[in-house]
Amino acid sequence: MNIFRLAGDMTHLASVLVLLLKIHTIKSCAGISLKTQELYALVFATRYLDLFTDYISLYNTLMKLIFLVSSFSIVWYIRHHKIVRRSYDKDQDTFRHYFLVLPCFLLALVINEKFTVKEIMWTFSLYLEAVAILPQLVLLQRTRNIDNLTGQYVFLLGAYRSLYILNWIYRYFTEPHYVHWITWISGLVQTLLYADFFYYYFQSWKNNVKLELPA
Amino acid sequence: VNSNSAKDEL
Repeated sequence: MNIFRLAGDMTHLASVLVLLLKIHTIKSCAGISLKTQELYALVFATRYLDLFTDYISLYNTLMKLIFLVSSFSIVWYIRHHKIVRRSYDKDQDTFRHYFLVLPCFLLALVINEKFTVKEIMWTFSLYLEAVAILPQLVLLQRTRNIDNLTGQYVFLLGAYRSLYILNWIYRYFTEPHYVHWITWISGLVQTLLYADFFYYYFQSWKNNVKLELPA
Repeated sequence: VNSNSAKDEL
């Protein structure tokens, strides 16, 4: 494992922990899109089916379990926790799941490395992860005012994606036959979706003002 | 060709 991959995993982990910590300590999920969180739970549930079939490493297994448990916990908190759920702004978070899930699934049926259930689910999870942030970005645009933790959450997710791209470049030059078009293209699309957000994030950071997105 | 090398990623 290279340094980019490890740093990518750690920022990914940090993003989830920041979110859980925010929800757990201030008992609020204001500004967080339940739709995005449900899509991430679906992403992990479909991608990590190999937990039952392949063993890669202890690190790999533990991280997968952490992502599964944390993503489902976040969804549970927002939907069912008696205090947290009151802060969920249902009327603003209107993005439809199937708008993203259905095209991703159809695409996975057509473009995949192997036509098996496990492989199609894995490919589906890659496509879905690429676009799962969209409901969150729409919500950010709508509410405009973003609290620090929500901003940091999206920033950490973007950092994770960027580091994964560096990881792929590194692996391409250091490992023989490391060519994965499906992973790369969906990963690139995913990272590009953050570009706009990043622009405003850095502007507000540079000018030392609270992050606000244009309407 | 090890076409599964990306599977060790998260």
